Amino acid sequence: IVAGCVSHPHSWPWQISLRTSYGMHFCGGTLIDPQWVLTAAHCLEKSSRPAAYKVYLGLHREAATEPSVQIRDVEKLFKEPRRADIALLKLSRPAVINNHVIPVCLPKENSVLGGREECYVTGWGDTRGTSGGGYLKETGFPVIENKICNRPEFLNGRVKKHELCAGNIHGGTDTCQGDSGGPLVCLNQDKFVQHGVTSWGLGCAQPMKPGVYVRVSNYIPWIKSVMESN
Amino acid sequence: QGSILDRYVRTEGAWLLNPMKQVYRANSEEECAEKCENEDKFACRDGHLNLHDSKPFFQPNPLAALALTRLKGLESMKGVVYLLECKEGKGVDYRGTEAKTQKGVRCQKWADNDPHKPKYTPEKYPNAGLEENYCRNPDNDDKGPWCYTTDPDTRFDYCNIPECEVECMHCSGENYHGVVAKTVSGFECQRWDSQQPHSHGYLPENFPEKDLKNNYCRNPDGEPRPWCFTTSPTKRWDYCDIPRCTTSPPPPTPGRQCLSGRGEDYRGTVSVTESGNTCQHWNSQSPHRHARTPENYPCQSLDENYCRNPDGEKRPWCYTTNTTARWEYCDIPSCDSTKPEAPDVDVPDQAEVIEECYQGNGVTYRGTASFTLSGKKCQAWSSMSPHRHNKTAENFPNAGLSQNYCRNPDADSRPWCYTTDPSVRWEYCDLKKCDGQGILTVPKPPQTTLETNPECIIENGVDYRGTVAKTARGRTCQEWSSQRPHSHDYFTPTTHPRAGLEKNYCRNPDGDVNGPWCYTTDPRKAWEYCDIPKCPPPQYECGKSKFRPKLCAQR
Repeated sequence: IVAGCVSHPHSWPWQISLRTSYGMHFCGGTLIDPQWVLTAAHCLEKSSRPAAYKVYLGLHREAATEPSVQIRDVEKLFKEPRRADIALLKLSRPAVINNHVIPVCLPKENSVLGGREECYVTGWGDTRGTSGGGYLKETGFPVIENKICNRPEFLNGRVKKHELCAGNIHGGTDTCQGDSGGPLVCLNQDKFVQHGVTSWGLGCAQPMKPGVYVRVSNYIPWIKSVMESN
Repeated sequence: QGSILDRYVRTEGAWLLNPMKQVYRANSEEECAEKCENEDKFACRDGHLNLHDSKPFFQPNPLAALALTRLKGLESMKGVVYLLECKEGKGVDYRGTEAKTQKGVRCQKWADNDPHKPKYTPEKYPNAGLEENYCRNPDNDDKGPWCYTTDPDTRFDYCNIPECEVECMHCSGENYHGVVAKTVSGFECQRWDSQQPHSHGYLPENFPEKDLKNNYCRNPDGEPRPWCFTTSPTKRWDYCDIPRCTTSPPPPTPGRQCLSGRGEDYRGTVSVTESGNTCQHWNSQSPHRHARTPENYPCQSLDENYCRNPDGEKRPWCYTTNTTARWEYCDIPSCDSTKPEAPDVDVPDQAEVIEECYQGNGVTYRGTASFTLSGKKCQAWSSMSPHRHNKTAENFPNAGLSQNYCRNPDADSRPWCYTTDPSVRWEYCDLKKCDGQGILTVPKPPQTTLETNPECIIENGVDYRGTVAKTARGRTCQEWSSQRPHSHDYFTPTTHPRAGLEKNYCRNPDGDVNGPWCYTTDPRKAWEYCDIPKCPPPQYECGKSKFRPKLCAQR
C-alpha cells in the first residue's frame, strides 16, 4: 500500500497473507468462510500445486510473530473458468474463528456500488518508500464509475465490465505489488462487504491511474457453486 | 394498455397530502397514481424530504403543507414534466419553487391580502398551483410565470424561469430534460434505474439533481452532450443526438476571478497548472487530442488556454503543453482566502465567535467551527447529501453531532466533517490544537489474552489453547517446560514456540490426528490423550472486526 497508514492490529481480520511453502509473502487474499479464501488468479500462476502455497491468518506483522497467527495448507485451488483474475483456495482445515480471524461479507449478486462510495484496501505489499513497511497497511478512496475511468485521460478503455476502478484521480495512494489478491471492502451499514479483489494497475499511485479490482458481485454464483460442490 | 403506472416513474416514498391536513398513505403505487390522476385536490409533488426537519409532515396551515412538506421522488408523466425548476412555453404548468421576481423582489403569498389584494387566489383558482409565494401563471400570461410582489409600489412582476430544454439543448445539455431515448448509433437507451444489460453507478437516487428518468438521454457527468447506457450488450454507452436550441442560451452565471466550490464558474485567466506546465489552448488538439472543445462546451468559456472546470472535476484544470502530462489541476486562489462568509447555519448568539481550538484529538470539541482546512463548508451531520454516511446523532449520541459543526465522532486524529463539495467526501477542520500535547498514540487493541480461548477443539485440536490439564483417564498433565517425571527434549516451549505449550495444558504440537495430549505426572505413563469436546461450527458475523479499523483514507 502506497501512503495510507498502518492499520490498527487485527482490525481487518479477514485479510490473509498468501505465502510460498517456505513462508515468503507474495500476495494478499480474503477469508470469506472458515475454510475458503478469495484471491487473484494471477497469484497462482507460479504453480498449480496446492502444496506450493500456505495461508497465514490472524497476523498484523508480515513477520507473523504474533501468537494469534494461524497457518493453513491449501487443499485445492479453483481459478475462475472464464479467466477472470479471481480464484478460490480451499484450506486443508477450517481456520479458528476468533477476535483475530473473521470472514468478510460478500456482496449480493451483481450489486453495484453507487457513485462516490468510499472503500478501503489493505495489504503488506510494496509501500514505494512510504512508511509502514512490514505491517498491514490500509488506505481508502472512492470507487470510480467505469465510464469515467475509461476516459482517455485515465485508463482509456482498459477497464472491463467485470472490473471496477478505485483510487484518487490525482494519485498519491494506491495498492501496489504484493497487495494483489487482497480485498477492497466497503462499509455497508455496520459491516464490511468485499466488492473488489486487487488485480492490476498502471504503476502504483500514479495521477490519473486508479487501481483496477475484479468486481466480486459478478462472481457470486461461481463462488457459491464451487464452495457448495467442494 | 399497461398499468396506470406506465406513465409515471417510480414513486418512492411519495406521500399524498390534501388541504384537509390529513396525510394519506397510498397502499400501492397504482393507488398513488390514481389519486394523482383523478382527485385534483391531490398534488403529487416533487422535492426532497427535508432531512433536517424532524417535525411531522403536516403544518399548521394545511395549504402550507402542500408547499412546505416536500416529498421524495419526482412524479413525472411521459412527455409532461411536473415540478422541474424550468418552464415550458408560457409556464402555465410551472410548479417549481422560484419565489422572486426578475428584479429579485420577494413574491407575496397568493393566500395573503397584503400589500396587494390579489385577483388570483388559491380558492378561486385551485388548479393553478397558487401555493406559498411561488411564481405561477394563472392567467396564461404570454410573458410567463409572475407573482404579486412584497413591494407596495409594484403590484406584480414577472419571474426569471429558465426554459426547459425539452426538444433541444443549450450548452452541453446539462439541463436537457427531454425524452429522446435513442443513441446516435441507433440503440435504444437502457433505463437509468436498471442494471441490465450494463451495471453502472449512475443510480437516480445517487444523482437526484440530474433527472435520470426512465431511459432518457442525460448529461450527468460533464460529457460534451447527453448520453445513455444502451440496451445493446456490446455497446455500454453512447451519445445521443439532441439538436441545439435556436433560442439564446440562458444568461451565463457571472464568472469569478477566484475559486469557489469546484470552480465551475471560474472565468479568470490563470493558464498554468499547479506543477508549472503551461496550459494547451482549448481549441487546439496538440499535443493532446481531446473532446473538451469550445464547440462541445459552448457555455463554459473555454477561452484561450485558461484553466476551467467544464466537466464537474474537483477544481479548474487544463490540458498541458507538456507531452508527458496530459492534464493537470490549476492552482486558483480561493475566494474564501478572505475570511470565510458567515456560515449559513445559525451561530448561537450567546456563542462569542472566538478563535476556537480542540483538546487532545478533539473528541470533546463542541465549538461551532464549520469549515474545513481547504475552506469547504461542512455538510450537516443530519443530512445525507451530498455524502451519505452513518455518522448521525442517533448512531453517535455522545459525539455532539449538531448542525454542521466540526466534530470527531470516531476518535480520528482531529475534528473533521463531511463537506458540501460532492467531490470531496470529508476533510479535517480548520481548527488549532489548544494545548501542546503530543500526538496521541494509537489506542492499543485489547490484549489478546482477554480473548477467551474456547474449551473445545476444531478438527484435531492443533489450535486448541484451552486450559484442560488432565488426560482422558484422569491423570494430571506434566508441565511442558519440566523434565520430571518424564524427560523429553522435542516438545518444549522453545522448540515449538507456536504450539502454545504453556503450563501443563493439553496440546497437540505434532498435529496428532487423535487430538491434544500431554506428558503425565504418573511415572508409569509417559503421555496420554486428553478428552476435549469438539467445538460447534463457528458462529460469527461476517465483516465485523473486533478491533476498530482506523479507516485512514486520503479523504
